[in-house]
Amino acid sequence: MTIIAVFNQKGGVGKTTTSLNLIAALARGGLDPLAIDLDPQAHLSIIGDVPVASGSDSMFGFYAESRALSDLVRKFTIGGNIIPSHMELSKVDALHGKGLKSVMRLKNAIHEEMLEQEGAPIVIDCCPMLNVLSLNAIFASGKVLVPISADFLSVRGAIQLESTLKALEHVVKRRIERRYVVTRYDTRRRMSHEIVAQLRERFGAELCNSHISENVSLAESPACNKDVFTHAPHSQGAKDYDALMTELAATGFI
Amino acid sequence: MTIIAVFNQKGGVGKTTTSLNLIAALARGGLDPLAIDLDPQAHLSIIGDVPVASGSDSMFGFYAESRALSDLVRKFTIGGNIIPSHMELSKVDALHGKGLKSVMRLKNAIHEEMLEQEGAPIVIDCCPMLNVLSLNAIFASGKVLVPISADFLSVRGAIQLESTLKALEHVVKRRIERRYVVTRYDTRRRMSHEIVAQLRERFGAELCNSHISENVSLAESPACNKDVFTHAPHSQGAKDYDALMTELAATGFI
Ligand SMILES: Nc1ncnc2c1ncn2[C@@H]1O[C@H](COP(=O)(O)OP(=O)(O)OP(=O)(O)O)[C@@H](O)[C@H]1O
Ligand SMILES: Nc1ncnc2c1ncn2[C@@H]1O[C@H](COP(=O)(O)OP(=O)(O)OP(=O)(O)O)[C@@H](O)[C@H]1O
Ligand SMILES: [Mg+2]
Ligand SMILES: [Mg+2]
Repeated sequence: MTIIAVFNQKGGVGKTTTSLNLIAALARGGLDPLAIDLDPQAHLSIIGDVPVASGSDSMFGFYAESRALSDLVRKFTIGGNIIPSHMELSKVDALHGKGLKSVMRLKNAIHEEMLEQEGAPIVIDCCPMLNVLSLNAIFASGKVLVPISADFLSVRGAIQLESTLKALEHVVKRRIERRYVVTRYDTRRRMSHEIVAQLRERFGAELCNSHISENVSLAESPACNKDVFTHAPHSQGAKDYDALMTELAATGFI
Repeated sequence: MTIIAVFNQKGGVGKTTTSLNLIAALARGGLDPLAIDLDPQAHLSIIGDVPVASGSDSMFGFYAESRALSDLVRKFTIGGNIIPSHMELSKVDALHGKGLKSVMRLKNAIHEEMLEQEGAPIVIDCCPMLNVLSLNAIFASGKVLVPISADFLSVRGAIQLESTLKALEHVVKRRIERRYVVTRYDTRRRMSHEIVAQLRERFGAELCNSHISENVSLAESPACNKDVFTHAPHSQGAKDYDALMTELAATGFI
């Protein structure tokens, strides 16, 4: 019964790269993952080359037209299935505001449609903003994976997010489990090491031991509509996401 | 009479890094730049360590309380001055919607308050979303500088932006000048070279000849609340932003 929201309000820190390769790793591990693309810029859907004729056939159809999530599920070439995004999803914030009812919609729908199944983990890719969509993801999941690129502003974003999550826990009166994972880690940079040390002190066991290295294969695979295991199975990027997958499974996060 | 919006709807491509170092280069060149931070995450303001007591003393005060822009100008330790951002600015989209009146507010205020002065170029740092705030920046500026990191999704974002700008030109019935600049360029990666070739074909002379190299000094300087010229004057990052500054000035963009 695993639902994970991949979120950090900083842009370009590897949310989509992490969602992509985690889904691929889960599928290769024999599971049947469901990706939910909650970024109106639809990068995960674009990488998977999911043909979306109109907003109605995406998560926008769920929010604006109350379509059933199960009707929106599509095959995901990367592995498992996906409910794609569409740029119309950017209207949802304006439509729905931030009331408690609107941030619980995804959680309730997943529950009512019994989308959560054993062996079928759900991974939600979010946009770089703590808006209605991302709040939907966080409340639906109860587990947040926070990619942090090894730089000053991304670390700040993570620390801000930590206090936001604590505040949200008071609202929902339950623990929101989280893991922080360093991405774009360049072992030759002193900055990378300093940042990991800072994060270790701050987040302790919530900071994954696995880091994702800066690796060109991770940047290339989306251009070929592939995950890194398919595009460059022997690359450092593939090894790192495999190690992350193993660690998250071993520690019961997935 | 230079107003430049630094925008790309992709996250983490170097908008803030470019705004920061362009402002520093302009100040070092003897000009008196004005930075406007239009990202509710206020990264530029954070890097400049601008103390902002409340939303009222930021661009939020302009949008929500109709405060005069001139009343909000502060000294910017990086160079020149800044009108800072504050996280309350994220409310503006909800408050104001996307009507023509609301996207012209910044343009009109700059004009009425005669903020635009010879020798005092304005540089507007935007958030990674084509929302009311970014539209304000684009319409206020008439000149858009688009950082493109050397990867698939950032290039897609630039191509999407190009068609958006063409559509906006129809609305405002005038040319929106633009320059595209490749950032995080890694000359050892074949992908970097392929991307530059694609962009050159697509954008021709609108693609800057200068690229900004992937350089650790550019990632480090924000952590020290500095621009790259102050933090690491002999670094490749400093050379590259200096070259970009020179090229933009020589081609009349600045
Ligand atoms: N470990 C890595 N090594 C090399 N390139 C990477 C790595 N992680 C991410 N990238 C590249 O960095 C860019 C940003 O990554 P990505 O799009 O996954 O971030 P994001 O957080 O989803 O961004 P956004 O905030 O725009 O949604 C992409 O081009 C991606 O290919
Ligand atoms: N040329 C470069 N070399 C090394 N690091 C860079 C370079 N350009 C940007 N960075 C780093 O990449 C990260 C993202 O850059 P930056 O914050 O400027 O992007 P952005 O487009 O403003 O992001 P956002 O969409 O979140 O506003 C920062 O940590 C920055 O220090
Ligand atoms: Mg993304
Ligand atoms: Mg920025």
